[in-house]
Amino acid sequence: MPVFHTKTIESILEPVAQQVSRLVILHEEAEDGNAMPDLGRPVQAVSTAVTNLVKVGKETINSSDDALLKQDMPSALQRVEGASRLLEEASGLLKQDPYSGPARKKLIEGSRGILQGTSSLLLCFDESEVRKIIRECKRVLDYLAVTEVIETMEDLVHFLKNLSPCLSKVSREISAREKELTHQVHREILVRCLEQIKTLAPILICSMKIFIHIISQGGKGADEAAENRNYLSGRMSDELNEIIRVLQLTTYDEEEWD
Amino acid sequence: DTGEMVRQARIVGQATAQLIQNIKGEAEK
Repeated sequence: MPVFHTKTIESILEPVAQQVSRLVILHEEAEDGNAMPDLGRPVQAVSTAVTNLVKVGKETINSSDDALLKQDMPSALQRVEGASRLLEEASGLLKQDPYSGPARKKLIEGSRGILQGTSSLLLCFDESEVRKIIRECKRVLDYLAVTEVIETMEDLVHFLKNLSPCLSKVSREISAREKELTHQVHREILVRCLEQIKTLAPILICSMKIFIHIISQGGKGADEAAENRNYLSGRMSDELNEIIRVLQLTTYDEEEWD
Repeated sequence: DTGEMVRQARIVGQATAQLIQNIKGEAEK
């Protein structure tokens, strides 16, 4: 069962997670007292990569307008930096004593820290990306809320001019997000809700036109037309709210997955 | 930038996995 909720995060962390757990097992089982190799070069490679990641992370924090990202990301960066320092210390200790016990502990702690810190960083970043999609979904919800006050064709044209690009953007982003998820049930819900929205949108517009036509002709049947329009708008809002709910899920329900 | 952050995180992951392989390679001997 996958433990990472997006394919990108999974592809980055899964290989590291496997290596770290094997390293921990090896250390716990063996404690063999073998001399460790010189880890100077591979540790330096990690340090350089971490320095670059931290630089990009800080730039992301500075350029973002997402308060939660600004709040959460610095601690993830610090964690990765701290872990990298542990690896450097381990490498230094091993140069002096290839049998050093504390160096082995630092290697495990450092590797684990890199995994956990990178995981927090990617999650923090991913959540921020999800919030961007949710913001677009909420814009559509706001437009849907004004369907009830559209009473002329002119207003309807204006309404459509606003709604259409926003709805297209949401559709594109949900579709891309769905493909990124590792959780099959969540993917299916997003696909189903998006299909519903695509089906309902033209029917809603049609119902709005009918309502406008009826009230311009004297208003007989206007209540029923309004009721039909409100029902369709409500259905679309429900689907969008379900999308918003599922987008925020990152944990796994084992039974659902099975 | 979205892509750059993910790219750098991937490099960190690869470098860490490589480091552990070096450690294990020696320990498993």
